[in-house]
Amino acid sequence: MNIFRLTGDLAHLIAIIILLHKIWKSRSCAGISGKSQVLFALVYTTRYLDLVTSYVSIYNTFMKFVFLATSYATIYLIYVKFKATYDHNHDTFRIEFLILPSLALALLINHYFNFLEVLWTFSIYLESVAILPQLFMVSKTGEAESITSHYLFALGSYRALYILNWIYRYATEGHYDLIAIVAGVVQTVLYCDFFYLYITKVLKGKKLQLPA
Amino acid sequence: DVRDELHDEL
Repeated sequence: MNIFRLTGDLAHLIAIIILLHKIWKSRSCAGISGKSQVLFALVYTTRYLDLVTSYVSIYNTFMKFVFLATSYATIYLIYVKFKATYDHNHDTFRIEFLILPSLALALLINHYFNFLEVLWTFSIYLESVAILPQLFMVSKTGEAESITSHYLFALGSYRALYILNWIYRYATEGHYDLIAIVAGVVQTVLYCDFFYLYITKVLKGKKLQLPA
Repeated sequence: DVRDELHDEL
């Protein structure tokens, strides 16, 4: 554990709290892509199957439980409790175009070819693109509420901080995982355009609005 | 266990 990973995990946790709090307080999931949230639930489910097979630390176990529980809670809020506010007309990204290639790639490029490992690899690949339905939704409506922008910024920062963690770990322990690194870089690059808009607009008190 | 060493992150 180093400061980069810890702040990365905290950014991830903060993103989830921002999202749940926004939906709960406003009693609405307007502007939130249910499809991205379904993909994240799939990511955590396939990655954290190792909860029952391997133990790393109480911290890891606790965080895995939190990520799993909150991802399903988010889906419940979007698709059940506040279903009427779900903006499904703008949430039209075809998620099979992300799930199937991620699965195919996981079957081809992995560290070991066994069930748990392929699912772990699938979760890494899928996570790198899971935000696309949400970004697609923002681009389709041309704007995002500030709170949604804060959520996206925290969520994007998390993997960017993990990249610093991986550089640090390589320098200090010689540890590296190419699959996670390449996917993490792809994931962070996907947020770059958003990061630019966030820094130039949202932080200056303006609404995140895309140029027409 | 090799797997533990590989995936000790979240």
